[in-house]
Amino acid sequence: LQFTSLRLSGFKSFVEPAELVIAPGLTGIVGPNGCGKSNLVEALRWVMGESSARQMRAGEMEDVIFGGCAGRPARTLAEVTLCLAGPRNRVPAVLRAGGPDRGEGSGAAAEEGEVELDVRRRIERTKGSNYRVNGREARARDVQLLFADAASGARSAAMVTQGQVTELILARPAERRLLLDEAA
Amino acid sequence: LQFTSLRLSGFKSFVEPAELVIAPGLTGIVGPNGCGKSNLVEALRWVMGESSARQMRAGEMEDVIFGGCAGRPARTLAEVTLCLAGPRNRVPAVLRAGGPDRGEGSGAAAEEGEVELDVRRRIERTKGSNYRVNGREARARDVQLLFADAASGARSAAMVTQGQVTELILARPAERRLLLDEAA
Amino acid sequence: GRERLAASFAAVDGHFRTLFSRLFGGGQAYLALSEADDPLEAGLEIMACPPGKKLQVLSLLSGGEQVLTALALRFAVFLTNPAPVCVLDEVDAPLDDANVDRFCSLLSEMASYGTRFLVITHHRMTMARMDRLFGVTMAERGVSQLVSVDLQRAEALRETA
Amino acid sequence: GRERLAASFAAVDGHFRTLFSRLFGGGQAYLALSEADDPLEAGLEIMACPPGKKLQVLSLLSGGEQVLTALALRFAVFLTNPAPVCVLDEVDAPLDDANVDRFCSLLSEMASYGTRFLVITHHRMTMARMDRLFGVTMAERGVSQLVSVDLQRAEALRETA
Ligand SMILES: Nc1ncnc2c1ncn2[C@@H]1O[C@H](COP(=O)(O)OP(=O)(O)OP(=O)(O)O)[C@@H](O)[C@H]1O
Ligand SMILES: Nc1ncnc2c1ncn2[C@@H]1O[C@H](COP(=O)(O)OP(=O)(O)OP(=O)(O)O)[C@@H](O)[C@H]1O
Ligand SMILES: [Mg+2]
Ligand SMILES: [Mg+2]
Repeated sequence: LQFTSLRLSGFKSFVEPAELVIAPGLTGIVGPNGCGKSNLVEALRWVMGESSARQMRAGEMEDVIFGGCAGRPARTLAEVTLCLAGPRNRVPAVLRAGGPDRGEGSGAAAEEGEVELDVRRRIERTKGSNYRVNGREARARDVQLLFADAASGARSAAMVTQGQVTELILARPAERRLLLDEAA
Repeated sequence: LQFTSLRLSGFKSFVEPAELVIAPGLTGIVGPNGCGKSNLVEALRWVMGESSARQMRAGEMEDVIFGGCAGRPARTLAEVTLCLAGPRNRVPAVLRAGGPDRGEGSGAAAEEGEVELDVRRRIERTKGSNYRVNGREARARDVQLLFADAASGARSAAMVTQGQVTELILARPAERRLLLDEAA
Repeated sequence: GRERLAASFAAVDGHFRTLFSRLFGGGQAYLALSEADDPLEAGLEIMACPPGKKLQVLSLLSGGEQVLTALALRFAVFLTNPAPVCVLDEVDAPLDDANVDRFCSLLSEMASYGTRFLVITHHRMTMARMDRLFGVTMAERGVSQLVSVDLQRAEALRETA
Repeated sequence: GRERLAASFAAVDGHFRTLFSRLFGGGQAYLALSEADDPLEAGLEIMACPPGKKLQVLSLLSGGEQVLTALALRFAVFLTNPAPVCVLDEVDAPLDDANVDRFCSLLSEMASYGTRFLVITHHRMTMARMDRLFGVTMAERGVSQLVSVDLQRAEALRETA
């Protein structure tokens, strides 16, 4: 499974729709302090199923919705979409239906095709968050499993958040082992 | 009281004698990772009376003595000297005797002169550390008081060690207040 | 006891508000003692609003904004009882160039009142703002040497290990 | 249970030893499980020896050496189960240019096996080693925008707030 792009709208300081293309190789993200770089990282972890508001630098999960600034009112809705592409058989069956499918036919051949997935998470004030995969409702749990199978996930070893390296250095030996277990 | 220079020999990676002149204004210290910049800072805090080995990144205080490297044997002795200059009346009486004195006479006039102080701390393996001020033995306590009176000191607000800013950010509110009390 | 603590808190808060606006080029912040009637057991909370943003508790700011705010607090404590020497070990690591520039201007101003600063840094802009530079090298592995450098040589020095 | 943990520990340790020497350009390091007969309650200790120095526990290394060693450990865990995307948020802040250079070479090699990297950084050398750069700006205060940049423009971008 490969990640191809991240789109966000109304998420934290990204009130306007933005798209980050995830191309092969090394992509650098730069900018001044406080401009939104870590917010991008949090958007990715959020759409992959992060369930703790505290891990999102938020008091409650609703706080990830654009809260307004000088000259702009707060929004009521935040949405992040992660586009994936990959072999059909890497996707749990429950999430597979309903999407564009570059494979043909059915049965064993259908298991071998390429599939594209849009994983979209949306949150509305007072209404909580929900997921859609290729337009079809999905449970948070299934989305988390999808990413866990891909060895990625909001808290996998693949996500090194700002300050996490320091946390590993300062941790006591037992905590450090737990940090690694969580990531592994 | 003003600090004028720091000399060290056998202290951690500074096995060869080195002198850092402390001039007015902003002095920058640069170099690659692991070359000894923070060791300089620790030498300054050590001669000012830091008594916790852990605060010196050491298992026991003896560990600040040069421990050897490829091609050089370990040393048995480490010495750091801090040179100060200032008004005579800023120096506790117990430390004043014995040094070069730019003031003249005695009595009230002697209280107004300028004095130079060499504060030297030395540690030897298995023999512990001791202080001399202008060549005369002094107690650790008196040296600590001297620096406390100058609003400096191994743990004052004037010493921001590597990682201490992060510690302040991550601290819980009650710990944070304690950190500031210690510094104030 | 309690009055002295309240007075010292007010002094630190006063400096903190001024320093925050100087380091951020705007915005406001303040300190709050919380969670206990007895100030001797209270916690210190930091509320900050970088220019053009909303007032938030420290933990919700960006990484660089948190560091700059914490520096404003450290310097606020420092200013209530300034020392002859102030040592800063790589405090500017997560700051962008605009923030480093204001940070160095603040250091210059505090130095003009008599405090001598020792600033350990990897940041090129900080190096450029220093009055003089010393380099620490390990030409012989495991053995540190102190050398005087000029800015051009510093660029080379920090690039070799 | 216990055998699986011991096996995964051995795999991580194996990668860690290799990655440490790559990132430091020499030296050695290893992991140690400690303090309990039951590995499920053991602690993880890190022993490291940068080139030309003595073997020490992690806490006695320099700031930059600690970060580089911890990165070797994170990547060692990563390599036991590589993911399609890896995100690194300002992990290079305390590293000097020589270490950043080796760090970027390691990223390039891991990318060649199919992992796509998102590297958030303020470090000029890291920017120079990326295949492409995106800038995040706040031209309107409090509102983030994503823009594509080339290296020259990145230099200007990180200097304005
Ligand atoms: N819900 C929200 N609505 C609007 N703005 C928000 C919201 N949540 C966070 N922000 C803003 O986003 C900014 C944080 O951005 P972020 O942490 O991504 O910065 P950064 O680019 O990573 O900076 P640094 O280089 O300092 O780490 C803060 O200034 C904060 O005010
Ligand atoms: N007693 C000792 N004898 C010899 N070498 C020592 C001793 N104690 C520490 N060292 C060495 O000094 C080095 C640490 O130096 P220091 O922490 O000053 O680096 P630094 O210049 O601050 O680096 P960074 O930029 O990574 O923070 C370590 O490599 C360590 O091996
Ligand atoms: Mg950030
Ligand atoms: Mg250091």
